[in-house]
Amino acid sequence: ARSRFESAFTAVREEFRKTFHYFFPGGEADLKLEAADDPFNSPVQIIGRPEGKQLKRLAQLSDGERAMLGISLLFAFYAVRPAPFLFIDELDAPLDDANVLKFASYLAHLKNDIQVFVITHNKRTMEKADTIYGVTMEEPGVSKIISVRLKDVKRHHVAVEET
Amino acid sequence: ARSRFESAFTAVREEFRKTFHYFFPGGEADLKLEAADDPFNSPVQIIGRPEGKQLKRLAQLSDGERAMLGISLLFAFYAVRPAPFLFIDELDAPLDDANVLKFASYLAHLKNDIQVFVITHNKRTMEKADTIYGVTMEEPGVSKIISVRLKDVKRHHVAVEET
Amino acid sequence: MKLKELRLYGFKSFPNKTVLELSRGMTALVGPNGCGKSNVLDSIRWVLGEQRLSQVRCSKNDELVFSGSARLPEQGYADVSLVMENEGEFIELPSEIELRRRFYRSGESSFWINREECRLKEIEAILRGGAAGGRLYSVFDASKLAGIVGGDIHNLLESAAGVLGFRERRHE
Amino acid sequence: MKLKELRLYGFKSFPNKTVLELSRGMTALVGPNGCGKSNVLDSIRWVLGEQRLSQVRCSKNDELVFSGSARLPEQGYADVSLVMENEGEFIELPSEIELRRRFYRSGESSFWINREECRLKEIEAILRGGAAGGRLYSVFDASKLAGIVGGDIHNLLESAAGVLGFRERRHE
Ligand SMILES: Nc1ncnc2c1ncn2[C@@H]1O[C@H](COP(=O)(O)OP(=O)(O)OP(=O)(O)O)[C@@H](O)[C@H]1O
Ligand SMILES: Nc1ncnc2c1ncn2[C@@H]1O[C@H](COP(=O)(O)OP(=O)(O)OP(=O)(O)O)[C@@H](O)[C@H]1O
Ligand SMILES: [Mg+2]
Ligand SMILES: [Mg+2]
Repeated sequence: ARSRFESAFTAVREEFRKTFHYFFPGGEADLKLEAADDPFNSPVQIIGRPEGKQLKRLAQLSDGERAMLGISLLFAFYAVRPAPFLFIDELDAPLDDANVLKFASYLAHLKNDIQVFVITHNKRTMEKADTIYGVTMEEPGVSKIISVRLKDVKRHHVAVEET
Repeated sequence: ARSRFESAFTAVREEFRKTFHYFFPGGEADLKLEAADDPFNSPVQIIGRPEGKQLKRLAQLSDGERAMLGISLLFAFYAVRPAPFLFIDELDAPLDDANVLKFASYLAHLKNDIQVFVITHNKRTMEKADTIYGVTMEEPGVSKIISVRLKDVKRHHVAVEET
Repeated sequence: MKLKELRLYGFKSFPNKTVLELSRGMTALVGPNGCGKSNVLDSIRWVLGEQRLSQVRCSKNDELVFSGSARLPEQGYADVSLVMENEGEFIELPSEIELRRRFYRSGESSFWINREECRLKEIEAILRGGAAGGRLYSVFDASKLAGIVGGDIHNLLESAAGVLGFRERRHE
Repeated sequence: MKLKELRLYGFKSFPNKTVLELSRGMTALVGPNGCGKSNVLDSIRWVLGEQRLSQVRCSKNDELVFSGSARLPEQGYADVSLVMENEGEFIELPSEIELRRRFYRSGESSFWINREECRLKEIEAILRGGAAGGRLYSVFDASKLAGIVGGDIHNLLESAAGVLGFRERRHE
């Protein structure tokens, strides 16, 4: 079990370095077992350093950078052990436009092997979806689900802006 | 001091009911002093019920609804005791398009009396600003501030999408 | 394995019978704040056997059941079904697996696998036993992400390790 | 009272001298993740006398000082100036007030009000004494909002009460 854990760790570390590099070009990342002699119980140190930034505490990263780091790690786990489906609830909220696009593009690639469900308010993310369901509450307090097409969403947003 | 506290409380409660109604038409809100005999030390109960939803725990509200509730309360305090400036860091992140528009419109009104600084990734919010500063890191790890016009922001986003 | 259909009745903000067909590829769930999107995710966690109320954003069990709106009265139970296509991950089970869970306000619970009543244990056994392993890291939101960044990745590493071992064993 | 200008030097991700003119009305600060927007807010809190490191997202004082980039070496101190227009709120002070704060990696701090060196206490006294009262609820981010929704509004209520009382007193 210990060597199984260690090979999983090594695989995740490998993938994490790749996904982090995808979201942070020029950056570097690593995963370290703090107690190398007891890998199974050892706390894991996560290191993520965007380009040009001094490596210190993760807490010094911005909100968006920490979100990208978490997403990179999550995708690394999926690359090593792909569960058949993935549910995402508004992980793109703190991201800037360029990062949303990277996130959505990565999902657009992942969806070929994994059934992806993503809750989002962001149009870039919606554009990569094969199916869009709108959840509405026309009757206050009562949820209803309807099929929508992307242009319905865009028209709705225009309508919202015109009010 | 006690009566001063109570009149402040009453004023804030009054304003909160109005701002909540602005963000949640058809909804109801209230502030209650749990220990009415000791107002100064009493915990405050916040009640916010969107239209058609049963009044229970605030924790049952969605992420976006809780953000709107917090924003309503924050604006209520500003209506009672306006500080000369207000700094907002990405409070619009969890909001849907219609709520971002309400939020930005409220700020557009508030800015006549109060100097407002808002950090945002959202174009609807940017559109209501009188001045836009872009913070960039062309040189990795080194921040720089430049003036931008809204159309620069829009062109940049188009450029981002075309890459 | 592929999710095929989700049915909600009386679950949180879904009083009426709601059927959601789940397609391959990527599905986006969109809509205004508070309309019920995260509730759909909660229903999936719940029907897959989630017992921790905090993971479905409740503090009491009865918060799972539709508590009424301006026009509609509260309902007596919450019922969620999830139909999955078994693409070989569960060798001893049929090609279609329907999991169903119901909770009554009175506190009773019922569970079904392919229309046969069963216990929660059996649903958990199925989900653990498949080549897909646990559902441990299928649902991600901001708080889960913060946990990961905070270093809370042991569960994830163990799942990754668990499955790797299973695959080694299968190839022996 | 109106903020007129903010100057940063060596503060967090701003190694070079940066001057930000602050206009009336609403100013939006935009840019990619990690480019330094929240750092600008931290600098304003800091120059206004914030002593709690957690409120400027630091765990040690030296995290306030530019720690270097690929090309630039770390700097020896962080220096922030904020120029405010006094529109009558501080009756005993001039029409323009410049607050300045500097922190050296060695641990020393310096403070100035209108180019005269002073102590942090004096800056705090100015900010407390004006008709604007404290700066207690001028900066709002997600965690502050969560605190408010969680019921942590006593500070805010007391500020509202404090100023109301002050206004009553002035009209006597
Ligand atoms: N048992 C219940 N009965 C009726 N309504 C409920 C129940 N539980 C939760 N709700 C309602 O569901 C709503 C929350 O839905 P949900 O969290 O799914 O929103 P959301 O679409 O994810 O919104 P956001 O975009 O803001 O995250 C709340 O307004 C809440 O009052
Ligand atoms: N002392 C320091 N020296 C150099 N860089 C620093 C220092 N302190 C923080 N930084 C850097 O500043 C960046 C964070 O900036 P900031 O939090 O202002 O970003 P932001 O623009 O608010 O981004 P987001 O949109 O993601 O919230 C981090 O990448 C961090 O490495
Ligand atoms: Mg939600
Ligand atoms: Mg920030």
